[in-house]
Amino acid sequence: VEDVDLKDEL
Amino acid sequence: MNIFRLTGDLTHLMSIIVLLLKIHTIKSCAGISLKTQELYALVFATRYLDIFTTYISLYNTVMKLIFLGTSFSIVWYMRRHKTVRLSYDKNNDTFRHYFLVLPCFLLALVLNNRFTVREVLWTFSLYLEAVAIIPQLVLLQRSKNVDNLTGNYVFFLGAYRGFYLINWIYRYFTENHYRRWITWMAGIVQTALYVDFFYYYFKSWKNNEKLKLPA
Repeated sequence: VEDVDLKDEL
Repeated sequence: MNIFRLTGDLTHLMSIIVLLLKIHTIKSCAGISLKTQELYALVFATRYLDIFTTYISLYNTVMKLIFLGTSFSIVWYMRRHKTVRLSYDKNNDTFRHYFLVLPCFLLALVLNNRFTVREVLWTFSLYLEAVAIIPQLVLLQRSKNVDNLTGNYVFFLGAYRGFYLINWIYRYFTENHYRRWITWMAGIVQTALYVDFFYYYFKSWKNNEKLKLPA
């Protein structure tokens, strides 16, 4: 599973 | 969004508010490292490249704008403002922060999740943020007495990433497809750098004495 893109964090 | 991350963001915001209060109200930046402020401006500039291309939430965009705006205005204050710049402790704030930028960039080129411009710069911003506090900690050790606002600023700045660590652990257990060892590694290094500061901060708070870092 592709890692969840952490870009939802600051 | 979880409570740990929200607390972390608010703690981070608190550190910036404390710093802006100090600089804006008493027009002084004594004890504050301009190098650390410049590194933080670079961290936000390289991390929030997608601010206009990726919309996640109003909260996310607003906070990014606040962090970008405040970090650059603090650098401006310390460099350009006629009164504030006079209180800048140039002689003690001598850490060569370029020594931090280059290794972080090289490491980001090698150790990243995807070799794209945005991902490499984002990873660079993570590594740089982990070490950005070093010039400030060096300056604290050289400053004779650390005033409360500066001590509180560094405390909140260190605490916020600690809350993020808890947030990553929480997300690991609740979102089973969630893991980001690069972020964890950088976050652990970042928080570890504050450990000795936290020790002296709590000690000074418990004994109700002036915060003093041993040289």
